[in-house]
Amino acid sequence: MEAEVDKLELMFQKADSDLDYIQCRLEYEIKTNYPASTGKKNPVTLLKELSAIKSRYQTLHVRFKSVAVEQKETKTRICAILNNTVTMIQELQKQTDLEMSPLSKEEEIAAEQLK
Amino acid sequence: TLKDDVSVLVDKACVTSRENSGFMKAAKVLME
Amino acid sequence: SSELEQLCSLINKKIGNIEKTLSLRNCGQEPILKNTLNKIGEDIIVVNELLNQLELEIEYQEQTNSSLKELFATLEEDYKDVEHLK
Repeated sequence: MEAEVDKLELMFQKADSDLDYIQCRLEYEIKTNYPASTGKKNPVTLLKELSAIKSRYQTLHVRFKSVAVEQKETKTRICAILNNTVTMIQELQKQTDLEMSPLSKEEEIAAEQLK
Repeated sequence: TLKDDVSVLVDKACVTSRENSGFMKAAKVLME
Repeated sequence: SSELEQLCSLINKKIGNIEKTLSLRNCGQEPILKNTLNKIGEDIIVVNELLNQLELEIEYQEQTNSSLKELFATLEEDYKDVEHLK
């Protein structure tokens, strides 16, 4: 049984290296046959560059999403603490009978914007 | 296509940046 | 059996790559394919430029996140002061 497994393993290894050889040989053939004189990139290079930009896009997309989530959380926390602070100041003003200074136009717009 | 997807993300990021600067300004007004 | 499956999928992936590369073999000769290839080459340049722009935007957003966090920390201090007053 052991011998059979070893034999199978060797077969897989040979298939693997044969496939690598075929791939390299094919790529070499395309690169040498493709008229480099055109100044354009050969198909194999383009294929590699295509997969490179796809994975770069995926990486950036994940980064973009995590930045957006973090930003939303922080903005929500800022709104919450601002509201609490304004509410508490208004309570203080009531308690101390201080003249309630109304929000200025600019502050009203800002409060509206944060909502 | 990939080109369109990337363009959409870039546009989205630009819009978010504008929103953020407005948000920061408003928060600072209220803070003062 | 999972190792065997992994081995098989690796072999299949390599066979797939070879098939893809084989299909590219005549690209250099046929004019239509050549044009398509050149178009892809140009698009790759454009997409790379866009990805550079996107990366800059993301870096800017990450800096904005830091500023927002600093702003939150300042507001938190203010809140504690008002709470202390109260």
